[in-house]
Amino acid sequence: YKTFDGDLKWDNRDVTYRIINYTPDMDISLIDDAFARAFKVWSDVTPLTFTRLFDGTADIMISFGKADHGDPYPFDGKDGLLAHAYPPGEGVQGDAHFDDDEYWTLGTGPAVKTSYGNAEGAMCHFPFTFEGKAYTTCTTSGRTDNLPWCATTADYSSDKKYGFCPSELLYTFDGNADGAKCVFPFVFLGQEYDSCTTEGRNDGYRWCATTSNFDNDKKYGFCPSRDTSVIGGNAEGEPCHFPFVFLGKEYDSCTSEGRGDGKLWCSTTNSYDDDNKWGFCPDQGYSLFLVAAHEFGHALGLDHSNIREALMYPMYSYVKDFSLHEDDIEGIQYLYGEVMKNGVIIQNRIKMRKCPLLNPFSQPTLFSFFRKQNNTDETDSPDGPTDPTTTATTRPVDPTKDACKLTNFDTITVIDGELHFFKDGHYWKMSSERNGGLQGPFSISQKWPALPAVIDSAFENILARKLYFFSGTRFWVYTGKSVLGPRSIEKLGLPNSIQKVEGALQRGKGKVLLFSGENYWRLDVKAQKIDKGYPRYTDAVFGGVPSDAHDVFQYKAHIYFCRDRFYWRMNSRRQVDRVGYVKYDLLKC
Amino acid sequence: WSAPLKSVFVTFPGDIMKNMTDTELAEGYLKKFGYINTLKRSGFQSMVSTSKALKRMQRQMGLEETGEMDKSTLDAMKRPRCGVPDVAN
Repeated sequence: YKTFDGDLKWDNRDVTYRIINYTPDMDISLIDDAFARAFKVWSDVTPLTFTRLFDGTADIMISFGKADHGDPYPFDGKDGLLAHAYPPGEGVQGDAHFDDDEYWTLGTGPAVKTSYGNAEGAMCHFPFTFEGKAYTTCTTSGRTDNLPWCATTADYSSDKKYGFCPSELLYTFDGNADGAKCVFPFVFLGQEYDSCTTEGRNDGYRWCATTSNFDNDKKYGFCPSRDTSVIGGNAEGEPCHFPFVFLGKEYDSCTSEGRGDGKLWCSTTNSYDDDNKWGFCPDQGYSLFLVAAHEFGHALGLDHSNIREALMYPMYSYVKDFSLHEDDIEGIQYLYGEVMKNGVIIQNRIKMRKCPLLNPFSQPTLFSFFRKQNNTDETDSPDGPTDPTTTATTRPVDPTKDACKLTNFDTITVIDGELHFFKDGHYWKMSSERNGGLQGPFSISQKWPALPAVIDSAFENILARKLYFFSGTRFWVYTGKSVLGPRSIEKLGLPNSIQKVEGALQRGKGKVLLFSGENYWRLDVKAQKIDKGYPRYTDAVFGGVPSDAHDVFQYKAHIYFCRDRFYWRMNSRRQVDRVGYVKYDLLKC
Repeated sequence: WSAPLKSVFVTFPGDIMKNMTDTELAEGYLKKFGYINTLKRSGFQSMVSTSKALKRMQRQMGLEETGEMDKSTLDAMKRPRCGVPDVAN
């Protein structure tokens, strides 16, 4: 799986969505249900909940549109692009758009929900038999009012169960007429219409007036598609006309003649040659549920996967009994964690592949293991250890101790290969492994009892296995559980004018750069003395970073300078190659 | 032997999809989904060769990495899919 650059995700766990409009291809209740089921795919495996809004701005705004539909990425007619969605964020970010030149179904042909009749809204059963004849579509046979209907069991003659199929003669949707049926003929701009029309609109949607005169009453609604209607073309909503003539030859069924793409089409009048009215024939359609589940994956922060069986694989394929692939689950839980029965959020329960012989910054390789459980002697979490074969990192849901809620940190440093974030008596740690999870908060006083609550800077002397902590004008040196200090930073040769050490960078063996204000000094760790020739101006050597950075540290071969919630990342050639958010890029919030 | 069918292609009014050659289709696909003309962070335009882009696309799609517009690659390009680019720009 892949996440978007910067691991874009929603800050809130209660994500809202709103359905802006509907496709005419399916009953509204089926569309609502498809979207709700698509969200459930993700809420089943994460602590996320999804709440539907009926007005206002939701996190995820869902809409159907054709071709140019208001964003810079137009759709392309039937097939090809089906939908797209934006990663989490403000405005259009998080929104999902579906191409309404597609035929939206539940993936296996027309999904026709009935109204009225005696089947209590059941789905049509195709094929069904009526008076000895089999029907694979809704029919008007046996009726004089021209209303299409279907049986909801295989045999109408024996079961007598039926309902009416979507038709503009029965109802409209959206618009301003509360779903009233079309009135034919109706007058629009002085002209009379006997059927639904796309006139007056530039989005290709078919509409009708629900009174006899739109010019006077301004009442309208959109026409639902009939299961027999063609899709796209220039006669959407009309049924195929069989037989029809094309290039002088008569056709009794849909054909791909005349097209290079093999798609089946038909004429909606008796002669394509004369009238040029056509559309694509209804096919299996695309499962709105499957496509929506994929798009909502994007809207939650997942990019495309290259695993063919994964939901987030970019290509569409229909599956009957859908279940979320492990790759998708790992991806979404990397972003949001998973939820356990006792309400505790398991943060980033990620199966990672690591060769234990390699250094912690190496690329993932062969072996599988789960994130190590917090050491019980250093966790504030009330939760006990879990099954060691499936251990996970637990984090109490306490917003006051949520690292993701903090604007900045007292210091950030790497200890034992893991990024540590210190703030007001607590610290969190993030594994340096790819997809490693955030652990904490832990108590500083529990782990390093001699230290004060506020740590300005820290570094690890790996060779000597010592940890140096700076707070104000004092510093401490921990070796395991034994501690030296506090001692004055003047003992190291730093001037008494400096108020605190704000950053520390390891430079080769036994040398550490200490930052304060606009200057830095080089400490010889073994001699415990500042080298000659210092201080130097930070901006003379580290160009392009803030001169008032409050955290400086080295992580994965890059140097980070932090100010407020941002970081400036510098590569080994001392070029700033990235500016980003501590919260999203380092904490993976 | 029966005479080969002579297909005549017409332009259907209102049809958004234009008749494209395979090369046009492939180039459009590789551009649309981010495999070529990837805008780098530093702001310069990097022209990735079509062969490299095809290999990248083939790897993403789990196809044999030939770097050529073979049939399976073209077939994959014609399949319905999500509009979000595979390679972030």
